[in-house]
Amino acid sequence: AYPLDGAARGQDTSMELVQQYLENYYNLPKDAKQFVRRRDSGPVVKKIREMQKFLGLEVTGKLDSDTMEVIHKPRCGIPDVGD
Amino acid sequence: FTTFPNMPKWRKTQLTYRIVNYTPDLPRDAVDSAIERALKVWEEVTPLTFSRLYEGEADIMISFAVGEHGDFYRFDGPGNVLAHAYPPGQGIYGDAHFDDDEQWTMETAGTNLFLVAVHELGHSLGLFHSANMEAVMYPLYKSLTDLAQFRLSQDDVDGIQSLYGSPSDDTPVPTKPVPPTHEPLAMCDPALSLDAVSTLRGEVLFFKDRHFWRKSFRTHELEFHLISSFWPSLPSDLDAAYEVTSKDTVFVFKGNQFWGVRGGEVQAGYPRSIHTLGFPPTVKKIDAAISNKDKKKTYFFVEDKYWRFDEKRQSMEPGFPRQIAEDFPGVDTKIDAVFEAFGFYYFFSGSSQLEFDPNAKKVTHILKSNSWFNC
Repeated sequence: AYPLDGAARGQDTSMELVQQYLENYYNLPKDAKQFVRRRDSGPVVKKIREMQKFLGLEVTGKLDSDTMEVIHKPRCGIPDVGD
Repeated sequence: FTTFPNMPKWRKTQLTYRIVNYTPDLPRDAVDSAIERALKVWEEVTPLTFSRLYEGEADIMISFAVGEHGDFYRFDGPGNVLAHAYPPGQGIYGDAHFDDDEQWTMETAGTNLFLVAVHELGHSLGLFHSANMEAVMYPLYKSLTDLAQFRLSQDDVDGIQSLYGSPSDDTPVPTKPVPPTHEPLAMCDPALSLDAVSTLRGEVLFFKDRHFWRKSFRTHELEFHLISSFWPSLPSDLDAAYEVTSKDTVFVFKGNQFWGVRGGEVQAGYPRSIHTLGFPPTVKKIDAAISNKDKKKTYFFVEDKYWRFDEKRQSMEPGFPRQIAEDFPGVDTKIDAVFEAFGFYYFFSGSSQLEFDPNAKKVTHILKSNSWFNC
């Protein structure tokens, strides 16, 4: 069953939010492809894991509720990992 | 903890800072005090010192801005990004920017400026983010239930000392309290006059403009603070202050209002009008005040007269005002401040101070107003 449009749209918004967050703070390249064949790999999933580890969350690689909650929290605008 | 890539750090220990503009959310004094206290947090664990500039280019330029503000990192409206800062270096480096779309506060509600400033100034000194959730350099904002409990975590201290070391042992410990360079008036200026003086739990507070000196007779230490750093809601340029030890309260006066302060807390229900104490409407302000704990009487000095207030009955006594010079012979000038120590009353008038013996009813010494400052 395919998710209803709304849900899909919601998921897209969350995905955009996460993508933006990872680009801002975890050096995710701007053109990173969202997912590749194996769902638990790919640059975005790797960065989600990196973010979850840095911020003290359970490292699932998934956009669970804790992760989404943290992404909405007020913070400093400086990246968490550098170059 | 982490430091910025390539570990940029200041190559000197005496740094300058400048508050370029202010947020409309807070009184300027409160912003001054938040930044001063945030810098002091890092100063206390490193050899670094910070002096304030009021114009020109400082190492750390502190400003408030909204949206696009001239660097490549626009702010994003309320929430999310609160502020950002740049690692040590020339120009924009070292600077700290605060998003003025946030509601900046001195309390735990809203976004506490002091807490965010400690974090951002950590960046200005070269610290990057920490994964330690207890660290002030952890990227997510965390308010505190009790700001007085704020402490750097060991992770923060380890981080900043990895860059600058600890307060170096060979720094000559100043034998005399060195007045901060931004001190509006050098405390040893022979022309120094004071606004108000009060005891507080065995110490003495000497108020001047926006600041006060805090003298401990036990340790002979002398500290210098912004009034707003202890009591953000109190005004500056006070008229008078006195302690009622039986209430463990200092009463602070400015214009026709007064506040009750217990320790670090301004008591609820203040400010009140001075006329609630029993002054006639003709009295617009008082010049000085002192409370005698043995007699349970408080003396209010207004120009050349004084009133006496009965602390037990909580009312002004009949038969007042009286001429000051009649009951305090030799005290015949307008008084700026007064306090009691070692059984003497010390009356301050301009740059002079009169030591008055209330038993002998005479002036026993004439001193400089700053004679208590170990000059």
